[in-house]
Amino acid sequence: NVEPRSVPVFPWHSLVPFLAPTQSD
Amino acid sequence: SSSSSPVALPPFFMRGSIIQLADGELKRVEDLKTEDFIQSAEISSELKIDSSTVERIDSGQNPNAVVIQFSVGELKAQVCVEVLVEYPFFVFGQGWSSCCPDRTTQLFELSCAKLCVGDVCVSLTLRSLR
Repeated sequence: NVEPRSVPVFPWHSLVPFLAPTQSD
Repeated sequence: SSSSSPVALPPFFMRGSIIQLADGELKRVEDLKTEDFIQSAEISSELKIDSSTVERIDSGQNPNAVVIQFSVGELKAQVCVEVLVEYPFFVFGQGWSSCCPDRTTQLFELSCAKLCVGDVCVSLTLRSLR
């Protein structure tokens, strides 16, 4: 018996590349 | 040394994927707008939106990859990322864009524009970086 699984929900930030700028201070 | 084995494509770029914004609202990936990212980042205590301008697009180590050089934020920090040609980025005011939009559409059923030098992409940095 397979329970119906809810649709996966992804957080918004997973869609955005994380580009940490080099700190020049 | 880095491996050139194929990178698994994230599932959330597939058309119809449900995305939760920072305020809890649910949207399909293909319906996301620039404001959704901006408003979500405003709510976030850790992340902030940065503008990343595409400076160069070169071939990657494997034929399906490209190396994209971005100029990130006000500091114009140079950041290079290697991604598969179909990997979509969100361009301010334009929406999803990739280096090979046909392939993105074929694999993800996600409508895409062609990512070009000069495009300004949505990216994230940490707020706490000082």
